[in-house]
Amino acid sequence: MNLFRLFGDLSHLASIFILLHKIRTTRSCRGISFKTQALYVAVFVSRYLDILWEWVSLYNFVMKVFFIASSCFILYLMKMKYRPTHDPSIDTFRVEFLVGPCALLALIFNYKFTFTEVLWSLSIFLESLAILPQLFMLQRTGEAETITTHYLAALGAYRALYIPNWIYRYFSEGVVDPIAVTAGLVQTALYADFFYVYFTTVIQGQKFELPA
Amino acid sequence: MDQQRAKDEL
Repeated sequence: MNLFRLFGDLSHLASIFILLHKIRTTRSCRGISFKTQALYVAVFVSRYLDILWEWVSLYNFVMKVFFIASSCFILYLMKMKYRPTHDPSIDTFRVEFLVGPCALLALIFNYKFTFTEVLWSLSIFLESLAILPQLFMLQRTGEAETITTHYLAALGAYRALYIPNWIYRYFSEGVVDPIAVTAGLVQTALYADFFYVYFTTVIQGQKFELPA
Repeated sequence: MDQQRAKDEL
């Protein structure tokens, strides 16, 4: 464990708490893409189900359980408790265009052609693109509540911090995980535009608004 | 250089 990865994971944790806080305080899931959240459930379940047969560490175990449980809970809040506040007419990204190619990539690029390893690859590719419905929705509405942008910033920071972690591990341990690194770079790049607007508006105390 | 999946990463 190095500091980059620790702060990356903490940032990921923070993003979940920010999202839960947003839903609870505004009593609404307005501005949150249900499709992105559903993809995260698929990502975490397919990747972290290995807690059933693989023991890494207590830290690893607790985090995995937390991410599976919290993502399911968020889906429950969106689908049941705050259902009326979700507007599917603006959450229109075609998810099938993501899942198909990711499944194909997972079949080609994996560390071992076994069910669980292909599933792991799929979760990595899917995670890298899971934010697209959310960003697409942001693009459509052209603005976002400040709390929602903090959520996205924390989520983006998580994968961004994994990049120096990989560089550090390459030099200190001599290991590299090309699948995770490639997908991680793509995922971080997707946030570039968002981060630019976030730092030039929200951090300066203005509302997040995309140029028309 | 080893190419492998980092099992301890989340």
